[in-house]
Amino acid sequence: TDLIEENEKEAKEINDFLGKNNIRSIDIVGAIGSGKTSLIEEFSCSFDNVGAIVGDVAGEDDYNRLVENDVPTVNLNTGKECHLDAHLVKHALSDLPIEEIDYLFFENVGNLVCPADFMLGADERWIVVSVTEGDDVVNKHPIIFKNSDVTVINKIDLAEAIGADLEKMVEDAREINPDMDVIKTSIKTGEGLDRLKIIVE
Amino acid sequence: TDLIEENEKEAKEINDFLGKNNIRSIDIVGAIGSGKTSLIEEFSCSFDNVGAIVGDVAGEDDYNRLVENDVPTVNLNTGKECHLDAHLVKHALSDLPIEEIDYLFFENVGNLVCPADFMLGADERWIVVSVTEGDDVVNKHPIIFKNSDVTVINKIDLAEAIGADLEKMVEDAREINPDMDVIKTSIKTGEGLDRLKIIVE
Ligand SMILES: Nc1nc2c(ncn2[C@@H]2O[C@H](COP(=O)(O)OP(=O)(O)OP(=O)(O)O)[C@@H](O)[C@H]2O)c(=O)[nH]1
Ligand SMILES: Nc1nc2c(ncn2[C@@H]2O[C@H](COP(=O)(O)OP(=O)(O)OP(=O)(O)O)[C@@H](O)[C@H]2O)c(=O)[nH]1
Ligand SMILES: [Mg+2]
Ligand SMILES: [Mg+2]
Repeated sequence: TDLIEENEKEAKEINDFLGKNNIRSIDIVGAIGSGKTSLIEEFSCSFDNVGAIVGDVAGEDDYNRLVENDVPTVNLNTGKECHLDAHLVKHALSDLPIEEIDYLFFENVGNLVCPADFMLGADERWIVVSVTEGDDVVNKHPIIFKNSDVTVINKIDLAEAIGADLEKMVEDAREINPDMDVIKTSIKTGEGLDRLKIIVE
Repeated sequence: TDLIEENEKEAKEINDFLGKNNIRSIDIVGAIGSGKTSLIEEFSCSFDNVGAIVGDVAGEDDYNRLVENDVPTVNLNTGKECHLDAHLVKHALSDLPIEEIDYLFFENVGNLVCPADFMLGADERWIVVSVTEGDDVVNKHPIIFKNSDVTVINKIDLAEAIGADLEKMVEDAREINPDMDVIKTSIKTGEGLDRLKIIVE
């Protein structure tokens, strides 16, 4: 709880800093491979002046993908730490060309448990899950959905192949957090992306 | 590290206990929704006297599925703890009809980071990932693959739809841990399951 309090304090500093610099910021959490990086790639094509801070256990896979898309990106390796924290993000900010950024995305480590208590000071937290994790994935992880502002249910093009009940997933999310936007997408086909872009704006 | 040492000690006690009772045991870790429970369901149909201890953040979804398959099962809710530990498992053992069990499966929480340091005292640790998490999932999580004995790459029926390079995934696993069995499966179509059943025996 001391760590959580300290994190809250630094998250507030990040939030103030981004506000002062007129930067629209979104912290993306989600299951492993649910489509977080693909989503940021999408946004970097639709919006100008996109920047990113990406956290991964190891390596530079996501960092490389975004840099190839001309997105100023900072890579953070979390190792055995199972979530990004505000301290890491605060330091990453000083490695970005802040004056050239209008939209800033944080990509958290793929994990539906650990990031729940550690907010990063963004305007909003989005959670991305995909139908391929099974349609009980929302119900099984209530806390992280409760703390999020937008839920993206991705890879709907594969719902039938997995045998996932899409409406159940939407309903589960709405039940856990009635104020939350719940949007079904297929980053592959493009379905649902227009709605997300309206929310980003 | 104190916690890890204590866990090692209790894992050894579990291992001795299971050995004394002639129980074949497998600890299954893996990504969220990769197919862990489906695999145990499969084994419960092919083998007699199967038991299970399942860990989930919340709820009884996996527990209910196994009980419906007549598998004596203990449910452990891990809450904000992102992995099962030997202490929880040790206590769960006393709730099982041990003399009636020949094969015991532990299903860990869906997570590719936290369980790495916390072994549960089973004969082997299997890691189940699926192609739908993206073909970089193995490379991105080296530690947990290093500590496992068998890798199951599941949902191969969806490899094309995701655009996943199956051979890359197999190669990545073999590179991280050359001694490990790497088996491609589709629990949906049944492909690869015979090989796994031979390993279980
Ligand atoms: N069929 C299908 N595949 C998708 C969709 N969205 C993403 N993918 C694929 O899913 C895989 C994982 O996508 P990523 O964007 O890397 O997911 P991620 O959440 O960033 O993954 P991690 O950062 O490793 O947790 C890739 O192979 C994508 O091409 C979709 O809507 N449909
Ligand atoms: N298409 C396809 N779907 C599969 C396959 N294996 C499992 N599934 C589906 O994937 C979803 C998740 O399977 P589960 O067995 O619940 O996965 P899990 O690893 O136990 O999930 P958690 O315990 O929640 O982490 C279910 O809808 C399964 O029917 C497969 O080989 N192919
Ligand atoms: Mg990613
Ligand atoms: Mg399960």
